[in-house]
Amino acid sequence: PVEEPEHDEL
Amino acid sequence: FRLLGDLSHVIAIIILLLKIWKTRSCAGISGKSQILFATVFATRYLDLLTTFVSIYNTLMKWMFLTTSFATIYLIYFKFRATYDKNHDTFRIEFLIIPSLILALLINHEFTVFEVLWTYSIYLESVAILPQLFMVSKTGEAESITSHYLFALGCYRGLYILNWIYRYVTEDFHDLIAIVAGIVQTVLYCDFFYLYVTKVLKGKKLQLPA
Repeated sequence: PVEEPEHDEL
Repeated sequence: FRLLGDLSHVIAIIILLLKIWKTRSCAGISGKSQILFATVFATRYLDLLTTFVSIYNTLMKWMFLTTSFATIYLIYFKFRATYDKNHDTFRIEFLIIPSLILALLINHEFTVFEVLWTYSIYLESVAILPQLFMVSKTGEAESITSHYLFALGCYRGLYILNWIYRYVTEDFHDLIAIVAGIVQTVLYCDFFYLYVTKVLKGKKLQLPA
């Protein structure tokens, strides 16, 4: 599965 | 670096809110930049509803959203008589449209959330232009306004250090955020120079006419 680009920065 | 960057960002927003609230005036403040910042947070923090990163992340996002809209309320409603609209004339559509188009063309993933996140990144890199334009038009800025700008300029500069650190240690890099962050910080360089050479020596921030 495509790794959902999670934005962990503000 | 990131914590310092976020704190610098929080300090900038608090300085601005206090300046407007204490002096009961938003003279010299660009309402247009504040509208752009609120848009940046609104389009970037949509994931508040879907993904949980950390308590810190969630708290900071809510704080940035509430304070930026509170600032707009102060400028355009409560103290609108002191809003200097004759000097706040930057055409922000020339920032909004290109950012949106660029976000549609260059992004990590063509989904609504990701395109809006990308739009917020591009928009944030130029959101300060109306404020810098206004300072150049009025030819000066109150020292409190220049402290606000200094803290705001440092925030993304510290993020660049964070991105270098994360690239070296975690091999993590997000080119969209990095390029936009560099553009954003470069836009402050001229101001940083004036701030260090003038404001820190107790002089008023006077732009060469």
